[in-house]
Amino acid sequence: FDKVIVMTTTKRKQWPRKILIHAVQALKAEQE
Amino acid sequence: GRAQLFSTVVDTFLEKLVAAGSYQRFANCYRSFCKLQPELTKSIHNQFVSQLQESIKAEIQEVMEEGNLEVVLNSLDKIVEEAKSQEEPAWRPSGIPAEDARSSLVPYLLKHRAYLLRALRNKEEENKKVAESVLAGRGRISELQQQIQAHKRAWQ
Amino acid sequence: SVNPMAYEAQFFGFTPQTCMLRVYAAFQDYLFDMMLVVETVILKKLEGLSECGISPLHIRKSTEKFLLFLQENFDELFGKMEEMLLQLVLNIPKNVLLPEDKVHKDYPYSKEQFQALQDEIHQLQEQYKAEVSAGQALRAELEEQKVVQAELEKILQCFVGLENICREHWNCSFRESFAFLTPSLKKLQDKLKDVEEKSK
Repeated sequence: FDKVIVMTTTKRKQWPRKILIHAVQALKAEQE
Repeated sequence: GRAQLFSTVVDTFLEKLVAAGSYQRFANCYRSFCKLQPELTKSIHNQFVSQLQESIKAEIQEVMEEGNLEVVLNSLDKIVEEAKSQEEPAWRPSGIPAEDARSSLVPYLLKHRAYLLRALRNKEEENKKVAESVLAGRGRISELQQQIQAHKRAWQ
Repeated sequence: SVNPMAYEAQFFGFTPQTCMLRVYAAFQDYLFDMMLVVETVILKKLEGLSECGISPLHIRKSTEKFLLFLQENFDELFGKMEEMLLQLVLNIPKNVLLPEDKVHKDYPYSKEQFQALQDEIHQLQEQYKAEVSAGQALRAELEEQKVVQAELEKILQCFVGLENICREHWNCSFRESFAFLTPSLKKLQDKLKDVEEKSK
């Protein structure tokens, strides 16, 4: 249970930033 | 701050634990041995207490270092301080990753929308100018056609 | 129900309860280890005092008695310490938002609002594409106009050229020169006819 909590919350902390990198790249590509 | 509080709470715990394991109590449990060797009992108890304190302090130090707690707790103090003016409960993860991640996109989508609005406006401006030239061109062409018609009629 | 303290785990990188569990286990290990050391020292000492009549079992009972007492205090004290640390140190107050989640405060978009924003962006993209193709069509017509205009000007030039010829040779407009030319043309035709008849 503890491991699941740590894993999940680590993703909550890190993944939005990771997703953003790709999303912003996509938007920039679309603008170009 | 939290780091200070952490150390204070642990020290208090240790103090009370040592008070609970007082020499009286210790001598009472090892009564027969204590009668036989009171000095030794005393020094064993002192050793016991100081060793226990040392081990527990070392463990706490290790936990502090491993979790980088000193820095982390100070930064938490700062975050809490900044949120002082905030009355109502703050946002918390909804448990639906897609939804929460989506909100992180909003600022970029707003920028994208602003970009598109600007680009659209520029394009409209540009087209307006070209449209004016096209209209002028059409006018010019119908003028030429009329002139040609006039000449043609004259011929005929 | 267990409060997973997930938001704290997001901040610290570990769950506070696990941290406390680890500290508890470590402290307890030390306590037991120290008690064993105490007992071992006493037993060693007693080996040198054989006629003292204190058996190892007796010492063991004393150790257990002291340890039991300490353990009870330890648990009670540790419980209080854990409660304080989880409430005052290793916890994130309800009104606090972590920096990485700041976007949720600045842009509290509901699902519907988000969808509306995406729809608006999509619509702008369509409009932009329409503008681009309209621009292309306009520019294509401009190119076409250039060609047509050039053609028309060429035709017009012919007419104007004709006018100029009349002006140069007969010093009058085309119409006048035409009127002037018609009878001579007529004569010319008659002459031509004569010549043809005679030649037959």
